Amino acid sequence: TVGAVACDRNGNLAAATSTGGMTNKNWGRIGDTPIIGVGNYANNNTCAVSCTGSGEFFMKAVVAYDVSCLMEYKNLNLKEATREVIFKRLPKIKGDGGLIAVDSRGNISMPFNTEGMYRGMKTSKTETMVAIY
Amino acid sequence: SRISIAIHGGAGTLLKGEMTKEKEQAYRTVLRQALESGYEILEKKGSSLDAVEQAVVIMEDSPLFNAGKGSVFTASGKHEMDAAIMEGKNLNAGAVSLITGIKNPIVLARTVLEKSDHILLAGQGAMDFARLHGFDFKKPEYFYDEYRHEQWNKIKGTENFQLDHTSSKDDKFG
Repeated sequence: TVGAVACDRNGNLAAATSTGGMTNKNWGRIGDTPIIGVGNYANNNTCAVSCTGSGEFFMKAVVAYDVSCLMEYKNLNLKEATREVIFKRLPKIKGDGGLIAVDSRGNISMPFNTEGMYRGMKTSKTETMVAIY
Repeated sequence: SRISIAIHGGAGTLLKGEMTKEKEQAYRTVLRQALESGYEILEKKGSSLDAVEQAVVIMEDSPLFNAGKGSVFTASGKHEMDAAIMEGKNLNAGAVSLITGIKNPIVLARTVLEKSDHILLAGQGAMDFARLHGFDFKKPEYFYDEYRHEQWNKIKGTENFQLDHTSSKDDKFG
């Protein structure tokens, strides 16, 4: 899976995610990527999110929209909301993976709870970062 | 507002110990290309929607990541892809699922967002929609990758399926 989230000069957010699914998948199996609010979500009032991981668990936890709800209803900030979901809620149901997220002020958060992560970020206020875990 | 972009290349792909210096450099090069191409659109006052689409297209065109050209093999030896795109301004969204032969699934997802009254199109119907909107279809050879084929060979014919990472539960939080 690959993904990107961005905040433009007008503060408009967007998210995009694309995947080849799972090796040897059968039965027309679909994961989280194409399901809005699960693997990909954007809302100017909260955040834009792109996810990667075991799709079945992301669907059970409705991960992307969950992050947005924690910001909207519980007033968590981007970092708090994304960490709550990836470090606490997802592992609780044995889910593994990670996400990238940006809010309308251009803050970025990229938590994960499993190995093999490829990430990059660039803002008008910070250095470019490319990292592999 | 501060312009920002973040990208990810999925979870996994190479098993522990397989990441050689050369491979790492190859991954970093594509990640940086994707990042810079998306950021350039933002710098030129372009939209976040254009920026995320462009960044994902760069990664879909690389065999290194499990999307587009680098998609993994299904149990029947095909490449079935999914993609979604969404803009925060008006909650418009477009998504496609179970599609084959499309070079850039994210571009098809964007076309669903812009040229249909739907959000999610799947399977043959999604491919008919692609054909209607002039998408050309790539032959299976375009999606063939030796490493992906080996990954598949190891579990072909079994009930097992594999995500792009070995899921280990001991806390790899970061």
